[in-house]
Amino acid sequence: MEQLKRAIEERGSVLTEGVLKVDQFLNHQIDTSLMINIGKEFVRRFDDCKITRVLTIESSGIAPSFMAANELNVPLVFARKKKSLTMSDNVYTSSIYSFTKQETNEITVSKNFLSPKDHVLIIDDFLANGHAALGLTDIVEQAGATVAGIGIVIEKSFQDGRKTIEEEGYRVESLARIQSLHDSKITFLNDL
Amino acid sequence: MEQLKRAIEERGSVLTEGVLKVDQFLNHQIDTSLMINIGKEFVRRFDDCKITRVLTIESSGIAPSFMAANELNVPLVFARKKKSLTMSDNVYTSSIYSFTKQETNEITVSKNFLSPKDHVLIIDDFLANGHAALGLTDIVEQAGATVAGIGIVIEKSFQDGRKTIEEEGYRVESLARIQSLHDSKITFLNDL
Ligand SMILES: Nc1nc2c(ncn2[C@@H]2O[C@H](COP(=O)(O)OP(=O)(O)O)[C@@H](OP(=O)(O)OP(=O)(O)O)[C@H]2O)c(=O)[nH]1
Ligand SMILES: Nc1nc2c(ncn2[C@@H]2O[C@H](COP(=O)(O)OP(=O)(O)O)[C@@H](OP(=O)(O)OP(=O)(O)O)[C@H]2O)c(=O)[nH]1
Repeated sequence: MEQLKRAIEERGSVLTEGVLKVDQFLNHQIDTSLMINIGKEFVRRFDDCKITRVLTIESSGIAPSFMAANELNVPLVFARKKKSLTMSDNVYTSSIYSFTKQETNEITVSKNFLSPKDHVLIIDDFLANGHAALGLTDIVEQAGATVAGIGIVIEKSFQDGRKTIEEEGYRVESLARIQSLHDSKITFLNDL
Repeated sequence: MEQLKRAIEERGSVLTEGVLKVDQFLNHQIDTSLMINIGKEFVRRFDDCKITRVLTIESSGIAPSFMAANELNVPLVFARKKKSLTMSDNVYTSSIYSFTKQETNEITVSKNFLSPKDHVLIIDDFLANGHAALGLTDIVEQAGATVAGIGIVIEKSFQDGRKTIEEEGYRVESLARIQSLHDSKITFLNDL
């Protein structure tokens, strides 16, 4: 997606070998008009799928998935990383291991908001090792629902998240795919 | 705001004397078309103000503030409750005391995204004791910027948040104001 790639080049920066900082438009400050176009692009990519719900995870997944859910005229659900004030015990949970923090965290979705009849488009901001996405697919499977596919804003193609998810049989659509962040230079996969 | 009040009546439930559960459309599942109308209503309420930035706090503040920022054509910034992977040390912080958890938490906004020239519309989902809103106004003041006003989706008028914020000299616009949740019944302020 050209507008997104230009935003990454002009407003993103390479923090370390493996980390792209896009706080200026995605992870702390949000460029809502770019997010609207991102949402519409996800809908275009999955227009061959039946989708009854969009599932993401707090916090950075909410803005990119907002307009996708709106265009599809379906609800948006965001998985919680820690218990909220009003979350009941009637929930699906999945464990996600974090390499960075060297710990396992539980994510939660209320059983009220996923049924076996659902066809779910999962959306998240980054795809790195794929653990978050697989936590979300696990929850969809527990609900007896169908994963329509996984939409990712920025894929780090030099990590194995995409491969891991595709090996599970899920379809991945990434709007930007980063081949490398080596030497603080951003190289997109299709630039090669 | 009628559509919001109807959503609260039809899809909200009273959890305890002081807590309204609206997970079905605001705090866990999101009704994006309602959120779009909420964003537009905030813009209408503040159309007499100059606004250069919208500031909210993760996670439930993001969806209600999204369309307000978009209609105003300004960036949306969400304060972080805990350090993210890419947050630098160049930040404004404020402490918020939680009665429920009996602890103090720090919220953070990067200095890159608030300047003294900014006129900031603060938006949040609930107004209860006002601590979160005052944490955000404190950050705006630290930045040398101006608080244009505070937009709240659901105000619990039986708590003193609004009074506390107004005593600080800030303008509050709440789209629904709840007089009481007594006996599991939802009574709006203007129903009296
Ligand atoms: N900016 C940026 N973030 C990256 C990058 N690679 C991974 N992340 C994000 O970093 C966070 C780290 O997740 P961990 O759960 O600790 O995962 P780990 O196994 O990769 O260490 C996640 O944020 P999150 O759960 O999405 O957090 P939030 O922003 O929603 O609060 C993930 O999306 C990158 O190159 N750049
Ligand atoms: N559903 C619901 N929530 C309420 C109500 N009153 C307060 N809250 C929310 O509960 C959370 C409690 O905040 P605390 O910081 O523990 O505050 P406290 O002093 O009121 O105990 C906040 O969620 P938050 O920071 O907005 O969390 P998040 O949803 O953004 O993750 C606040 O918005 C209510 O009647 N109903």
